[in-house]
Amino acid sequence: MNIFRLGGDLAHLLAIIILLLKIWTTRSCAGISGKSQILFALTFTARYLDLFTNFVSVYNSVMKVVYLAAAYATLYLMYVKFKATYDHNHDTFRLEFLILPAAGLALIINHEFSIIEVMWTFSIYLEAVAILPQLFMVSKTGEAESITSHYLFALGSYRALYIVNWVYRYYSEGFYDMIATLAGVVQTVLYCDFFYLYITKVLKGKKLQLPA
Amino acid sequence: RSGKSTKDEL
Repeated sequence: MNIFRLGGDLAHLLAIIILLLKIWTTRSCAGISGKSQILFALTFTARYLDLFTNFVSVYNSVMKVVYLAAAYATLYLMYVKFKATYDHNHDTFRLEFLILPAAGLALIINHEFSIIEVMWTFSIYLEAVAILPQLFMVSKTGEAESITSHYLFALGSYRALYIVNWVYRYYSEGFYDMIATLAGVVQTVLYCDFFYLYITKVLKGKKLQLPA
Repeated sequence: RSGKSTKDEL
């Protein structure tokens, strides 16, 4: 463990908590893409299949359970409890366009052709593109509530910090994982225009308005 | 194999 990875995990946890608080306190999931949340739940499920078979540390196991529980709690809030506030009309990204290529690629490019490893690889590829429906929805609505942009900033920062962690691990322990690293770069690059808007607008107290 | 040791990450 290093401060970059710990920072990344905490940013990820913060993002998940911000989202749950936003939906719970406003009792609305307006502006949030349920499809991205489905992809995140799918990502954690595919990645943490070894939750009971591969004990790494208490921290690792606790965080996996928290991520899984939060992901499914968010789906429950969005598709059951506050279903009436879910914005179907703007959350129209076709999930099969993301899930099928990630699954296909995981079968072709992986570290080892075993169930656990292919599922892990699938979760890595899927997570890289899981935010697309959300970014697509923000571009369709043309704006995002500031709480939603804080959520996206924390979520984007998490994998950016993981990239720093991988660079650090490469130089400090010679560890590298090209699949996780390249997918992490793609995932972070997808946030770039959002990061720009967040820093130039939201931090100045303006609303996040995407150029129409 | 690098892939295996990734599994200590979330």
